[in-house]
Amino acid sequence: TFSPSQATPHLTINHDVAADLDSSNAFEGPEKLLEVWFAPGPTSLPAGVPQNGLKAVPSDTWVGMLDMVNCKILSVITSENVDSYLLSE
Amino acid sequence: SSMFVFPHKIILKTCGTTTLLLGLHRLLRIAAVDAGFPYHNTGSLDDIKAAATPYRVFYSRKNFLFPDKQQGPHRSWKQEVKYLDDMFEGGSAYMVGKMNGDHWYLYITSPGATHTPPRSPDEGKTTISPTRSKIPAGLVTPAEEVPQNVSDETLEILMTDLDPENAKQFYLSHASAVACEQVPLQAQEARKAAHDSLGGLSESCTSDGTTADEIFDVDDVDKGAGTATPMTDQAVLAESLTTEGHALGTVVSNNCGLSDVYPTSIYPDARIDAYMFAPCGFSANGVIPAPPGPDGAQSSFDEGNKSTNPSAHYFTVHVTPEPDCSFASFETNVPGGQKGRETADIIEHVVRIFRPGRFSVTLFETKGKGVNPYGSGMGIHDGANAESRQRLERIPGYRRMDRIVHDFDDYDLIFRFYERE
Repeated sequence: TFSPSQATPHLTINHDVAADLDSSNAFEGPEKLLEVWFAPGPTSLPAGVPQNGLKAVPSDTWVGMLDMVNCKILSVITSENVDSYLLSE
Repeated sequence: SSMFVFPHKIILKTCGTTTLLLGLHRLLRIAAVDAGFPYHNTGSLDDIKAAATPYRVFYSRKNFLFPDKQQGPHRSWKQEVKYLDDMFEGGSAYMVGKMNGDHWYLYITSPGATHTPPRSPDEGKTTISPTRSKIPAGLVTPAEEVPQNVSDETLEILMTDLDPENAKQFYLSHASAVACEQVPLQAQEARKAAHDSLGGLSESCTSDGTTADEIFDVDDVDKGAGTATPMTDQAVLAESLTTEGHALGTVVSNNCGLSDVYPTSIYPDARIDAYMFAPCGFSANGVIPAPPGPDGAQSSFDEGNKSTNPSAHYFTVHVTPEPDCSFASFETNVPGGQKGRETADIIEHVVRIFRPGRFSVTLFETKGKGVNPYGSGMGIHDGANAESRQRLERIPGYRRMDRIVHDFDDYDLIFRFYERE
């Protein structure tokens, strides 16, 4: 058994969206999965790209893209190697 | 729906009538403009067409259940493939599984795909995509430059026809009732007092057990809270624990067994973010840093592979419990075996949570000598792990109907399909 380390991910909730979300009319069902790689690995980023690559992009910047997808950000877990976004619908 | 952002890749998994592919060009543009990834389809970032050149692209989905409800390019696989082909060069589309049953679709581009000159700006105009020239996927790093020790493994379980009893857990009414039982008595009493002060319209979260339908009345009561006695901190606590989506999501995650798929005894820094939708539906994301090594430093589950991708693991779960379209998905890139749980354990655990009538399991894993030496039991490199593979042939209560292997250039795809006995 290990003790939680300082690398423990951090959760942030977007209360503006999460508080009043009503999914009564949302059709759920099977998902579509898109995975886009821009480099073979996190340590193989091209020159000119910051060390944290896509993680350097602020959350707000993704909002516009997610609007086109019809999703809103409910919450975010940030960690050293991956940021996880929980989305509406 | 969920999104995972790594330094080098992004994963976007969206449910229902979302228009995932309509966001693709914006995604590529963000990668170029905001993250500085190279682009090749125009001369300037100021050009609206500017979009980062991906190293590779995967797009996959289960067969369509309600195509008429879908929007944009998502009404058929043919339209989705056309959209992707218009966007990228060198893509390949596949269907895996029974054509007249549950099957699975995949679109994939290869690293190092042949680059052809982009179309002229006026060519290929479309009202759907703002992109006028194809993105030459695979140009950033040719395949021969891929580090040989990078491993990648993604397990996906897609389940339909969920057991109705198990599916009840993913209704807000049920989750609220469970939460009520778990809220501390002191908070329950404070909550009841606050409601009594509002005219006693609802007992809501009482220790003697309140039905989920009664709890829905809470919302009506609280609309008047501003004109009556303010709720105490304890009452607010009770309120949030029994109605707020994230709080209820955590309750559901703990009660259904999802939190134990990657238990904190083995994965101490794991963090789960779960949300219970109203009136039903559930989503959860998990982030799982690797356990610290002997010297206290963060190590990787991929240690045996000398992976250059430490501590970057996730899982995600989405549930639609309605009987006419019940569906649940589980996806993870936590490698099976090694220092963690075997893939067969994970699959059995997840299947027990939902008890689906049918489910498919797909495993994508990089091939090569250095990959997954301990074996997930799923792959075709697992000769030494016959026992684990046997377990996958005999998921308790299920009959394995299909096992299909696709041998791609640098990945193996294993698709299995099971039906309840």
